[in-house]
Amino acid sequence: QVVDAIKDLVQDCNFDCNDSGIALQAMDNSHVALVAMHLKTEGFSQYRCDRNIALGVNLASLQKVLRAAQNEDLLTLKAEDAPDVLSLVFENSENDRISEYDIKLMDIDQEHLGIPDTEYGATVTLPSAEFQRICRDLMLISESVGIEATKEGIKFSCAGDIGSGAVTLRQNANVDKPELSTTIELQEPVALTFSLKYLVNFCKATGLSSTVTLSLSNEVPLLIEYKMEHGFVRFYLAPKIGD
Amino acid sequence: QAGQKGIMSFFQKK
Repeated sequence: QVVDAIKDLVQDCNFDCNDSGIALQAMDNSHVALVAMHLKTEGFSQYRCDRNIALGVNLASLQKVLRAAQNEDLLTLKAEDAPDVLSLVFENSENDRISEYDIKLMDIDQEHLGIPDTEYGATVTLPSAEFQRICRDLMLISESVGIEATKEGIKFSCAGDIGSGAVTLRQNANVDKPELSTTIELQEPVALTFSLKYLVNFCKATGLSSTVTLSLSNEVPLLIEYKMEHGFVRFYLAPKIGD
Repeated sequence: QAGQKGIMSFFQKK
């Protein structure tokens, strides 16, 4: 699911393995968006990493191999020191099937970007499916969306050749199903414009989490986070600026 | 893209 979520944004990337788990940071080709992923060791039934290692992987190749796994298979990832290949083993404990695949690794000279700690002006958590719906609906009308956070709520608006549209979400607490709540923490009003093409792309991570958190400040990249039980996928998107 | 900022104008190389 993680590979599915990011494979259309980045093609080749390093999986950085160390004591804390497997991490990845990569920009898209146009250098407008950045994806950062972390799978913590606690999320693995077994995890061993004797030495920090970067596994340079073509995500399309990895995806091809992962398609060979069944949903409930146990997956083991293995790489030696200075590896040429990443080994994947899929096991089905019920019928004792073991599938073994190797994918070739590549040297990827990937620069890491320092992401400054930011006190965001607005932090909004909403159901991830709702966010996906809004992005898809608005993309049919325009290529850009204005996101405005005020004490009234968060407003997504766009205008295109056929007309215009806007969706406003107000803070709303669902006691029975907290994952359906919308929470808005506002330090100061925020108004920014983003390319919908990227937002729709990020929504491929919707299956990772029932909620998504948008963190916004004026004139800095939008942070979109899908939290998992033992890790996260974060997308950063640079804003568009006015004419 | 006109008006689209790049991510590297916000995040510096380490």
